[in-house]
Amino acid sequence: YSQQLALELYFYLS
Amino acid sequence: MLEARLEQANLLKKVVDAIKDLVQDCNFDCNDSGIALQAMDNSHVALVSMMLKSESFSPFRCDRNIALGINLTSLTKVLRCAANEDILTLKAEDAPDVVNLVFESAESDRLSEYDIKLMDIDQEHLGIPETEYAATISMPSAEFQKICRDLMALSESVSIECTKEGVKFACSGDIGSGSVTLRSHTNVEKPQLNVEIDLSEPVALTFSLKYLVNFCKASGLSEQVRLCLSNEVPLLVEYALSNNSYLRFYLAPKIGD
Repeated sequence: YSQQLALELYFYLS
Repeated sequence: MLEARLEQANLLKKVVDAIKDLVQDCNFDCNDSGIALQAMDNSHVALVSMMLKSESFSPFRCDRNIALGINLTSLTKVLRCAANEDILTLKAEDAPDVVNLVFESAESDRLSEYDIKLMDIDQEHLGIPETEYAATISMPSAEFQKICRDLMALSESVSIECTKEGVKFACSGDIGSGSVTLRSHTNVEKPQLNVEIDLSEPVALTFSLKYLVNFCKASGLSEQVRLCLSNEVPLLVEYALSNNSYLRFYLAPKIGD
């Protein structure tokens, strides 16, 4: 486990 | 114009203290429902979302939407000038260059007044959909803080595994491994010590402890913290404040290579 995904992948930019 | 009076400066001091290491510059969005803040950390894996409802202030007046772009280091410097029990009033014009903070001692006639210069902050806003989480854990905030700090001595990451047996925080690092398991627990005399686990399906996710330890700086705001998890979505760590106000942190999970 090393890679921290970015929040933009989960939430949408509005 | 904005005029918002807080009974105790301590609330804003604690909120700003809890988020200032995650975000540096952010907009305080003021409208008639209250003062809101949403900001991502530099690495875009953590998001802070604060809502101070108008009911948390007395009185609260905000005629139109105002975004106060504030550097949190500057705000911290000014808030340090307030005693915890001071009455704090935030004031701003409709198109402000500064935000005005007034601290009043309830016990003496001291009145302090500070202006902080505002910044133009172009902030990306993330839409956070209402999520039905697979697992919701309410637990003492101090307990969560201790678990995160303890496990950070061993590892950078923690896995949070929630099953009907309970919730297990586990880590492994160079010197060895460790875990803490909590089960649902009701303390009638001290409900602030309750552990409540609401599970619709088992969840297992891994998170960076550095961020969680940072979120735990909010522990002084609320006796209990709520952790909401679903597989493959960000963890929600929520500190509920009075009057439906809240301080929430979202953290993207780690994934395997």
